Amino acid sequence: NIMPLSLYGPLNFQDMFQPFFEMIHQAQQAMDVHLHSPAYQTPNVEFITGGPDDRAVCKEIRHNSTGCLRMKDQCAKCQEILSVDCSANNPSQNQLRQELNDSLRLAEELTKRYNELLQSYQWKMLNTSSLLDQLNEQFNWVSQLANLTQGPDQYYLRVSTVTSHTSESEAPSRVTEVVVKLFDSDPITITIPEEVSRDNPKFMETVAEKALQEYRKKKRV
Amino acid sequence: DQLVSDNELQEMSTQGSKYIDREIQNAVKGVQEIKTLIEKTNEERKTLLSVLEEAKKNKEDALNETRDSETKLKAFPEVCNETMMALWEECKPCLKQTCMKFYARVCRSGSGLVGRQLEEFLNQSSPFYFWINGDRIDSLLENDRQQSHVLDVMQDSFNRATGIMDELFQDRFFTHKPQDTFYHSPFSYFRRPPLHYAKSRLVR
Repeated sequence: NIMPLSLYGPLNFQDMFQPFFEMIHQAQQAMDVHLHSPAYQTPNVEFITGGPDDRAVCKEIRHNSTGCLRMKDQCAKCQEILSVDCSANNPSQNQLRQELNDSLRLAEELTKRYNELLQSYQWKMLNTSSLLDQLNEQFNWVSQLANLTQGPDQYYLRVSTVTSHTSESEAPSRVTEVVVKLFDSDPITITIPEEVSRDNPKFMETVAEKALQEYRKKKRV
Repeated sequence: DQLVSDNELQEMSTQGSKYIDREIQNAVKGVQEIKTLIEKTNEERKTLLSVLEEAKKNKEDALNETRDSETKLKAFPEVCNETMMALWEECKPCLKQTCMKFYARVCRSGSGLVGRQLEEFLNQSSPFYFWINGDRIDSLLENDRQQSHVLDVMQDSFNRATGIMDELFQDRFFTHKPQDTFYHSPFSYFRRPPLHYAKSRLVR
């Protein structure tokens, strides 16, 4: 019995594989649809602590000019505002300001930490997406073959003709031409050099391997 | 020249089919391995999500505290006003010049428009905003909004994909137990009966 997979029960090859191709494709699409969109990019938090993210600053300046306030470090008089000591006028206000600065520093640190984790999480998503790509690559051809199957056939590969002739290359030599069908695919012609004789046990393995390669190449195109 | 008899063709078809069968089995084995990897990645993702949620909570607590302090500070009558205003008047032109230079060098387009907008903005701003680090607080809040948005987008696309993968991996083909009527889903917490694919799901 050359039909495998009987352990899966009465399902035939077609029932078993056919839906997978579309499902893997759907899962890939669901993952990829946002993957490369700007909405998926984690924000760059460098600029909240005065880092050099020029693009973010440009965006802020265009949006509402607040980006300009980040340049206060370059103006001595602006810096002096931050150093104004009002404790003589109101000590409790100064203490509150100190508390604000402390919680601000902590919030900035935690925002940075959160962003790093968000990026790790994003990497995990990208890993899953690439695994889905692999799943597709590994399985696609099986599923597509199943899709080509109209009804039960004892053979996955059927040899239609085997002919021998002289090749039309610059150095003519005898070759064997084998026409095969994989499931219900279009006929695929495989050319085997004379050195691999039909008596060689590897002959049909070479034919089948080449036929499968040809089929997968066509499907990828 | 036709070389072989019908019997030989049949024998060749059998040999070739055996090869294809082996390749299908190999593909299936590969798929099982990838499935295991996907499940492992998903477990790691879940762990990371818990850490992420904890970090989010900590960040939001700190943000709330910052906002509270800001509100309280704003409620105080402004002090040192004269000193601050004098410094602010000298700060503004420098800030404008520095910003315009930066914009022309780095951001290129539309400097004229930005110049007018900036002047208006600075005239409406208060040195007190600087004094309490209002710009840093605004950046933090904007970042918080963006981070929430990014996480929502990621979760949304992942949930859609895992819904489909759950269906896929629930198939009896993947569970390896043909007689089972219930099986564990790697991505959800529920146990569901097997799905029978609707006609529309089939490619053909």
